[in-house]
Amino acid sequence: MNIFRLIGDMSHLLAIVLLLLKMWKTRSCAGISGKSQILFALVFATRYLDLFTAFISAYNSTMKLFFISTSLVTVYLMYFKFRATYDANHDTFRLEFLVVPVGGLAFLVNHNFSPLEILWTFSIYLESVAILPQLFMMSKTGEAETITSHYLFALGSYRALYILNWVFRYYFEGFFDLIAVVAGCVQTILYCDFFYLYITKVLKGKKLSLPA
Amino acid sequence: TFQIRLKDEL
Repeated sequence: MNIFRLIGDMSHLLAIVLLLLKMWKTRSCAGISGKSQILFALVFATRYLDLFTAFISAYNSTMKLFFISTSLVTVYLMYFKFRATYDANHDTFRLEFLVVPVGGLAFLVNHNFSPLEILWTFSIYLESVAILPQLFMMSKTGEAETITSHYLFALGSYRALYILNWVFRYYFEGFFDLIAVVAGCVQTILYCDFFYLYITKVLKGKKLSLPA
Repeated sequence: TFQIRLKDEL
């Protein structure tokens, strides 16, 4: 565990808490893509199956359980409790366009052709593109609530911090996982446009509105 | 081999 990973994990945690708080306080999931949230639940459910096969640390297990359970709660809140506020008309990204190619790629390019390993690889690839329905939705509506942009900034920062963690681990531990690194870089690149808007607008007190 | 990689990252 190094400082980059710890801050990255905390940023990931903060993102999820921010999203849940936004929904709970406003009793609404307006502006949030339910499709991205379904993908995140799928990401956690397929990646953390090793909860049952390996024990790494109490920290590791606790975080995994937190991510799985909160992602399920988020999907429940969006599709059941606050369904009336869900903006389905703008959440029109086709999930099969992500899940099918990512599934195919996980079968072809993985560290080891075993069920758990393929599911882990699927999860890593899927996470890298899971935010696309959310970004697509924002580009359709042309704006985002400030709390939603804080959520996205924390969520995007987490993988960027993991890249620094991988650089650190490569030099000091000889650790290198090509699949995670490439997917992590793709994931971070997808956020760059948003990061730019966040820094130039939201941090200066303006609402995040996209150029037409 | 069937050795499972230990994944310590989240």
